[in-house]
Amino acid sequence: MNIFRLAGDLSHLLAIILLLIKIWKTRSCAGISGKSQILFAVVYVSRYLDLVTTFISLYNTLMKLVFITSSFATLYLMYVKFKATYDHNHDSFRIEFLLLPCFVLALLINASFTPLEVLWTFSIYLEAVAILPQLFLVSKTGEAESITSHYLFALGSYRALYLLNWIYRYYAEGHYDLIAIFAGAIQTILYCDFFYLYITKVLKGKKLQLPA
Amino acid sequence: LKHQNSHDEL
Repeated sequence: MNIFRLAGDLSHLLAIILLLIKIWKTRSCAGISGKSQILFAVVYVSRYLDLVTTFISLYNTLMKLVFITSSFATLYLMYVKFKATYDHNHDSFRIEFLLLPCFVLALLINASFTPLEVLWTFSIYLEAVAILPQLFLVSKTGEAESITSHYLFALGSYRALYLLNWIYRYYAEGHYDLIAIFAGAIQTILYCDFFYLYITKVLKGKKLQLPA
Repeated sequence: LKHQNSHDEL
């Protein structure tokens, strides 16, 4: 564990909490992509299957349980409790176009061809692109509430901080995982346009609105 | 240096 990794995990946790607070306080999931949230739930379940096979640390186990539970809580709020506020007309991204290629890629490029390892790799690839339906929704509506922007910023920062963690681990421990690094770089690049808007608009107190 | 999986990460 190093400072970048810890900051990344806390940023990830903050993102999830911000999203739950936004939905709970406004009693609405408007502006949030249920498709992205489904993909995140798939990511956590397929990655954290090792909860039942390998014990790493109490921290690791607790965080995994928090991520899985909170993603299902989010889905429950969006698709059951506040279903009426869900913006499904704008949330029209076809997730099979992400799920299938990621699965095929995981079958082809993985560290070892075993069910758990392929599913772990699938989750890494899928996480890299899971935010696309959300970014697509923001681009369709042309704006995002400020708390949604904070959520996206925290979620994007998490993998960017992991990139620093991987650079650190490469030098400090000689550890590197090309699959995670490659996917993490793509994941971070996808947020760059959003980061730019967040820094130039939201941090200056303006609403995140896309140029027409 | 050896390639390892980041299974200790989240």
